[in-house]
Amino acid sequence: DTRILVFGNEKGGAGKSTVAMHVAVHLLHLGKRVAFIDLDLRQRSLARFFSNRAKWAAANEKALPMAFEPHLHDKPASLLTVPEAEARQAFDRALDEAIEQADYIIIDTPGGDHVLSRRAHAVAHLIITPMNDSFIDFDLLGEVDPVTLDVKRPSIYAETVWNSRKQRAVWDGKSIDWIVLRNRLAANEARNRKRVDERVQALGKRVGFEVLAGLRDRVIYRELFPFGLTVADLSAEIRPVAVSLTHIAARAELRALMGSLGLEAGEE
Amino acid sequence: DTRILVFGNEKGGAGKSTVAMHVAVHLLHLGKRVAFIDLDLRQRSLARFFSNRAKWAAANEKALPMAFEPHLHDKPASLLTVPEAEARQAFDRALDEAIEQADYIIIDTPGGDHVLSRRAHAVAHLIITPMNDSFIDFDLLGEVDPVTLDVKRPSIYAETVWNSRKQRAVWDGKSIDWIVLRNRLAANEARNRKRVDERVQALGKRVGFEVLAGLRDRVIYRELFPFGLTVADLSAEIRPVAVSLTHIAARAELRALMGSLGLEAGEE
Ligand SMILES: Nc1ncnc2c1ncn2[C@@H]1O[C@H](COP(=O)(O)OP(=O)(O)OP(=O)(O)O)[C@@H](O)[C@H]1O
Ligand SMILES: Nc1ncnc2c1ncn2[C@@H]1O[C@H](COP(=O)(O)OP(=O)(O)OP(=O)(O)O)[C@@H](O)[C@H]1O
Ligand SMILES: [Mg+2]
Ligand SMILES: [Mg+2]
Repeated sequence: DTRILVFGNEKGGAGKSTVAMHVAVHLLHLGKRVAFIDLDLRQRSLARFFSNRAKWAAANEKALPMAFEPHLHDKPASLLTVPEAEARQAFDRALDEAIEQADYIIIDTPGGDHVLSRRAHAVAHLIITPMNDSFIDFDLLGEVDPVTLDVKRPSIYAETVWNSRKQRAVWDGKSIDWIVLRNRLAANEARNRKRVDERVQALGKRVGFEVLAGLRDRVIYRELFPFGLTVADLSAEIRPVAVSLTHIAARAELRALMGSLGLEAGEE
Repeated sequence: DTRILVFGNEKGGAGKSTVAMHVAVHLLHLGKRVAFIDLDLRQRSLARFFSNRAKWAAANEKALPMAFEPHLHDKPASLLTVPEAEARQAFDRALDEAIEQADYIIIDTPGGDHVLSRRAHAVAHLIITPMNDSFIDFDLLGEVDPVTLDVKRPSIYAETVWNSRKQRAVWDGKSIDWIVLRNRLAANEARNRKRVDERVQALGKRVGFEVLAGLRDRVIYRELFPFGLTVADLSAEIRPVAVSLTHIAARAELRALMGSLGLEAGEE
């Protein structure tokens, strides 16, 4: 049965598209059939990644494992202005097509609220929420008191996930797993990291998400985007950038991430 | 005459709110009257910053220079669902109120397209667009060929600014300055930085923006958000975090930024 992974965070630039592309390519290298749906209808970073990938592979005559995108719309951005029922229909058709053909469906969502993003959250098996080590990012999950630094209440994105879980419970009684993933971690920010982490952990217990250490801020995680490649694709034949020791660290980090997400070879 | 500074980038997480808050506080410390309008109607990071600031100052009995927010709406998020004409009216009234009372108006806009964001871009004296050193961020400004890495054409956010400039020319014949500001720069990414920089510079010549080195990625630029403070506020009496040498570097960096934006003391 197809696993649906939704990369969600209403906070912009948290790393949804970056983590999504790396998870997708990792799954491809594990031999899985991977479909993607890019619901960031104007920006389309994930779709751009795979379009770059196809063009780069063709021009360089390299074989690269590819994810496929089910047909959503000839002009995806127009789904932002059509009636909601029509947008939902387009999404449901694309999702059905993906379920037919894929082991995993990667759904990238925009920073910001949209009916299709909410619908994607409600159909997910697992919601993956990257976030920066930052109270600005945390502000979308939980409201923090400026004087005590206590988490006062869940914030708008925690509400979005809450509502999606309620919706799903109504539809088929199933629950949705939710993981918050620290992203763009820097080497020497112990005090701030600890402060943010304590609030994230506290909120996670309250609203039901697990917190995982994710990815360090590494240039290799963004440097290969124009080619549609990730560090997992690099090899003797595929070398648009010089090799570096940080690539080894990045590969290890990605393997650990996939393991902690329950997505490693042999797991479902 | 009031100067209107719009922080815009359809790309999420580029640093609009972070740079906006630091510019605002710097202007306040220069003795300017500063108003802000936060058009990120759900997220409201800039409004949250100043709300944190007021509460922190009150609870700690400290005097802090404050920016004021003209009345936009009792529930700003409802402006996302009202008819566009009504939203524009609310914005125009808030802008008029700010013009009456401020030397500088800081307008923060969302990652993503919205009628009020476009309207703000059209009324700006200066559009400030922070961006990460990343082809993902650049993809919103210009489309890059995966094989040649040439900039093929302007992308959706460059079109947004283009349309805003056309709109403004129709309204009053004035031109709008546009600065792209590199943000979250890391220490050791020379190859990627050079690659991105060459495309940014090339596009800047084509579509009319200046490129400035902006801010390094420094934890101090995000660590003080929960208190509504910036490094410029820190002093013997105002010390929610221990002093560090990086604060000196940050202050120097911010002064240089303000100078390169034409916002230093003595300039208009
Ligand atoms: N672990 C990382 N290491 C290095 N750079 C990263 C990492 N994660 C994200 N980035 C960079 O941070 C920026 C934001 O990442 P990304 O675009 O993936 O976030 P997003 O949540 O999809 O944003 P949006 O809300 O705009 O869709 C991009 O420039 C990206 O290249
Ligand atoms: N120069 C910097 N140094 C350190 N952290 C930064 C810097 N600039 C931005 N950040 C952090 O990067 C993240 C994104 O910044 P910010 O929220 O200001 O961007 P934005 O463009 O306003 O995003 P959105 O599109 O969601 O409104 C935040 O976690 C912020 O704290
Ligand atoms: Mg994205
Ligand atoms: Mg913002």
